[in-house]
Amino acid sequence: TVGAAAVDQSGTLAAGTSTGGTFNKRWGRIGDSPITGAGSYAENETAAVSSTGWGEYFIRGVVPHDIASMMRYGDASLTEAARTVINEKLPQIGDGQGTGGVIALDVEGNVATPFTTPGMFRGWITEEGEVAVRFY
Amino acid sequence: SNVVMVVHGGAGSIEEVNMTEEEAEAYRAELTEALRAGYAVIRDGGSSLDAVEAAIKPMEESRMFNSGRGGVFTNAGTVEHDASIMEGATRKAGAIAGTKHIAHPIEAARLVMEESPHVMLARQGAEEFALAQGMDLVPNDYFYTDERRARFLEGLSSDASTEKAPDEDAGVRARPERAPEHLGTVGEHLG
Repeated sequence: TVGAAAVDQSGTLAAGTSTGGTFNKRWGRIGDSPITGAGSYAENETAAVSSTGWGEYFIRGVVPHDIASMMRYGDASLTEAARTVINEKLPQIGDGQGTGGVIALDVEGNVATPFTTPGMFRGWITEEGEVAVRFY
Repeated sequence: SNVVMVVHGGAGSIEEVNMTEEEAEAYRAELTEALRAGYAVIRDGGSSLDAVEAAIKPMEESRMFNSGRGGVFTNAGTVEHDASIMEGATRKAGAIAGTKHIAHPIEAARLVMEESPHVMLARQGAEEFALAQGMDLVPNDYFYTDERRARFLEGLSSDASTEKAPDEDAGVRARPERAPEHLGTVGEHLG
């Protein structure tokens, strides 16, 4: 799965997610990626979020929307909301395999990339064009 | 902070994130290309929607990520895609699900958002809509990669209940009686 979140010069956020789904899936299984609020979510007052991981859990948790809701109704910061939802609310499964993660961005340019899997391929770029890429 | 764009290329199991230095460098280059594509849009005054689409498209073109050309195989030996996009000022949203012939699913999702009254279109209907909007459709094998195909075939050979070859139409006649054993680990389910 791949995804992106951005804020433009007018202060508008956007998020998108694109995936090939799960290996060997059957029965027309659809994961979280195309579901608004579970795979992608954006509202200017809170955050733009894209998910990756085990989709069924992100659908049940409506994870990106939950992050935005914690910010909107609980006055949580982006970092606090994203970390709480991924590290405390998202079920932890398997033997150290985890469930997935999100990238999240707010209009102030704050970024959060929490995940529970061993790694998550991610990167960000600043106003000045400085790039950072992380795997673990 | 002053970050204007963030991207991801998927969450990985232990097997997937244990990379050689060459593989890590390749991933770093692909993610950097995506970031720079989106950044150019923002820097030039474009919209965040344009930036998101610009960043995701190179990753859909890449064979390294589970999206677009690098999509994993379904049990029927095909590649299927899902995508969504959302804009934060108006909360407009668009999505496509289960398509097999759209080269850039993120572009189709945006078309659903902007050119239809709907939020999500699925499968053949989504493809008919994309075609009507001027998008070109591609054969499903456009998305096949040697590595993904080998992994699929390896799974077939380890499971006698799933006797079929990769075939776009295989899903209508393949009726495996149980889940293939190679699906048994948690990591296999990660997107």
